Amino acid sequence: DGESAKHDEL
Amino acid sequence: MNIFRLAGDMTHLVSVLVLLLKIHTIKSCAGISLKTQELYALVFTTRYLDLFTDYISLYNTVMKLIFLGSSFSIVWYIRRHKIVRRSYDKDQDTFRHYFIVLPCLVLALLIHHKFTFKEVMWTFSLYLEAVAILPQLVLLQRTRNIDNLTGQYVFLLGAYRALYILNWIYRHYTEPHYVHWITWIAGIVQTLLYADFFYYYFQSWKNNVKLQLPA
Repeated sequence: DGESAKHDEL
Repeated sequence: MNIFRLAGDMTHLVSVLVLLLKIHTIKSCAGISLKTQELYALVFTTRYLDLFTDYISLYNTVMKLIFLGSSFSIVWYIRRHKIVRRSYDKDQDTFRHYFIVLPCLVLALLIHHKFTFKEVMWTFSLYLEAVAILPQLVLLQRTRNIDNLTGQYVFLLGAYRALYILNWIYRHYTEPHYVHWITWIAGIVQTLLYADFFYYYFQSWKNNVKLQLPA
């Protein structure tokens, strides 16, 4: 899915 | 990590440190909206729930701790510090939290990428951050006195999200699966909210006059 499981931004 | 995002994070870092330094050195929070600061503490709390579960990088973890620590320290100073609290203008800083928190929570429950607790909380933090500056902008228009540090604080806060928009454009073109339309919309709304402040900030800077927001 487009949403990467981890949010790598602050 | 790209230059836009690093510049954005550094600008954001400087904005909260400028504010913390101002409050700590002159022991005053005149012109600062406690409501906005409390909303930011909530933004960081709901956004960094993955602080202990997902390790991204040392930089990511350190910055999260700094943002959490600084936002709660600022709230503590304005609420608890025996000298700072006296300069808090609670009669003017009357924006109701739930006018902002509830719509963001409902919106996060309706529009999100995945319906999991952490993901809904993360989405909530995005919507909340977009409008968290409102109490501060309302206070600035009411009190009309914008001292330099407060002006710089709001300016840097707006600039960081504008840099993040450049980062999202860059990542959209360099990373094939980078799709975060919720982040993009929230970020654009947030930056637009600062647009009129930016206009008056640049006007005052260009004409070298004190920053005045129209009533």
